[in-house]
Amino acid sequence: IDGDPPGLHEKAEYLLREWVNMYHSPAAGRDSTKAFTAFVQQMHQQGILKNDDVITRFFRLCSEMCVDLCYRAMGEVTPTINQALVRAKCFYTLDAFVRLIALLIKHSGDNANTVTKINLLNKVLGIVAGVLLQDHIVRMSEFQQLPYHRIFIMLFIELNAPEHILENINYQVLTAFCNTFHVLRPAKSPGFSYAWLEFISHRVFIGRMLALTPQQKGWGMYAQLLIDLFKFLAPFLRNADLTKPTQMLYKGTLRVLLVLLHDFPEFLCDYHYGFCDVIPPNCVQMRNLILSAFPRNMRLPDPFTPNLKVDMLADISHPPRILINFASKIQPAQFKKDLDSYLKSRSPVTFVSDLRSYLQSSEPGTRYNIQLMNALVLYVGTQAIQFIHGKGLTPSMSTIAHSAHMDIFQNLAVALDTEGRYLFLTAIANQLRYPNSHTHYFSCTLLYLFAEANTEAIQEQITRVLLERLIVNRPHPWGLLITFIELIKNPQFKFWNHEFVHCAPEIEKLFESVARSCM
Amino acid sequence: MVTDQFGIAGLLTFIRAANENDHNLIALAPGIDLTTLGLNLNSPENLYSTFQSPWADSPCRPQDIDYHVPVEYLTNIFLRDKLAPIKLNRYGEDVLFFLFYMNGNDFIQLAAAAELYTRDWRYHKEERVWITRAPGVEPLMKSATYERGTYYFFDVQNWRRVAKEFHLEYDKLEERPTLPNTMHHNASQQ
Amino acid sequence: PLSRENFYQLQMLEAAYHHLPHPSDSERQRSFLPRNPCPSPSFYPQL
Repeated sequence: IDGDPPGLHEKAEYLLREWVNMYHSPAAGRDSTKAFTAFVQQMHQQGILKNDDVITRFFRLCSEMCVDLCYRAMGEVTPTINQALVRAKCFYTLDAFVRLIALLIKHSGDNANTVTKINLLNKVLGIVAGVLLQDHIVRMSEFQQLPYHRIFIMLFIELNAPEHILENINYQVLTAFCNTFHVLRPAKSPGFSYAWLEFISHRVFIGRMLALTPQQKGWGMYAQLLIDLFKFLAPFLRNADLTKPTQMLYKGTLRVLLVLLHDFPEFLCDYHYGFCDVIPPNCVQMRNLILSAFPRNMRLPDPFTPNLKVDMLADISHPPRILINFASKIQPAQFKKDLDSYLKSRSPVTFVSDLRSYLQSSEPGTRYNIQLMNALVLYVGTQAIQFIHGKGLTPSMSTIAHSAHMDIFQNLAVALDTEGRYLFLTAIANQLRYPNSHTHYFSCTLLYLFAEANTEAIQEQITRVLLERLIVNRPHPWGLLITFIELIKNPQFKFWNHEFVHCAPEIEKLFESVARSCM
Repeated sequence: MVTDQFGIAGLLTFIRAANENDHNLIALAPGIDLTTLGLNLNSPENLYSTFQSPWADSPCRPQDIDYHVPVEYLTNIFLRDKLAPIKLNRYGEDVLFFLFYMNGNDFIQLAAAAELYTRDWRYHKEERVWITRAPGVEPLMKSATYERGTYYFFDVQNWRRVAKEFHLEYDKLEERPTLPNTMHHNASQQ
Repeated sequence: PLSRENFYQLQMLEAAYHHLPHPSDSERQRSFLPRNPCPSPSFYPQL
């Protein structure tokens, strides 16, 4: 910001005005190319293209001018001058500026040189992001998202036009925008949150990231953006602190997730683990939405089918894709080594009794390391499935028992306090999804822990974890339904004999109502 | 039983709070009826391609979806100073019906409705259809509250006017539509 | 409990709530028949 050469501000202002007029003139030519050719000459004459430093400053100054213009226009809103007119006034300059950026990028270097184009795009995105962040700090609650949102979305749309030059750099364009939007994630610029979600849920953005980019190369980046959003919402949702603004953002998030569930369920399937890692445990419906996803080519058997033989389903032996490296989340490294050693040799016994201490957290506001808990549960479970398959068997109430893996699960169920146990059981229930080997194993595990519980508290909490996922509005994951149906129908579990089933009229009615719909 | 928030009693507390309409909690449990968010979850087509906004409760209208069209189609910049202002009284009924049906919750819908009213079409609030008296055909029966006769109904699905005998209650017809005090944009004003 | 940073974020979110993005912010300018949102009677076609 400091050290702009003298006169650069005036030159930038002059050039920007010139360009805006040229852009809107009928003589601008096809895609403003005629105007651009003439304008580039002017930029050369004014020394704007002399070196990288001057170009950077030029873009920064133009961005700031565009933003200032918008703030001035928005300050003019009165009952007679309406929002639509003000927006039109802002867009008049913003759209011209975006066209200039897009043309400079397209014509940067020769046609085949993708590096200079992407470098320039990254530079511009970085500049606009920097101006945004600075503006956000300075203006605070007076911050307006409009100019930034318009620049980003229109630039994205321009750079996704069906042109050969742009198709060649499309993946790098997507990466550049994703990086920028990660930098501008809601936690870092909360005043931009609504515009941020509007951008990442735009039909062109979703189309490119999830549908059109080959080999699903955009999926990981898109997942990271959603994780950024969930992380921002988490503290407010965790405290059920849903003021109107937070509810608005939460509801908007649900809409986007519904679109993803409908159009890209495989995406939610592949990244469910990362999402559940950051969604607070009390966000039951949002989590259910993600866990309900199943591959479009799969036909789910009706969970209410009488005598449904889940273990006979063809899909039950296939593992789901999990594209997060959850094993790497088991830290510290020595703990992972000890864990692997115990799973292999089922010794020393002290390992199991020391498990609890690894799972506790010294972070303020949380007594357990939920990410570690989730990773531990999934890792031990997947190791157990491998172990059972290695013996030529399939998971069942008998084959999952009497193993190092079940030692760990049973110890955690018994030794953890109610909060830890709740988080542990939640981690298991997060694997109850569509028919696959994880759903089957963890369903058996939950039922086994219920049957073998040495205290009613364990059974009560298993029931609590299942019930809270069933009482929320749809959708409900298939694996959750079949587990709960088995629990209440199979006389082996003596479910209806437990005190907690009859502890209050609402609870009794709830169980009866759920049981009626199940049976 | 578990007495803290992590057992059935804890869940019960949540349920009771939701029953007492604690809006903070309802959103999380029992949650929102997701079928009321304005998305057609049974659609065989993709939803993302018409997704308007996380804050909108309806999809995009077709006219709002931008496409990259051949640049030759983009004639507005050359014509806009020559285009006549939009004046609905110049246009045929088909244009008016098109504007009415394609622009829900937009000023132009109200303006088209007002112009149709001026041309003796009436909107039947219950049938949700535009009707007009068949020209030159007097009603068979008439009273202070109703009439019976032959009317043209505008069938929007087939885009045609269909003659039908009908018993018409006057109180079922919309009064002259009132337009809010909103600026209406046209090319020259822009 | 919410951290100081969370309170700041909530404050900023609340301020932003009063000028939400509009769908037309992501659309090309249309000088002819732009959007002019206006509530219409419930018995009119909404979609």
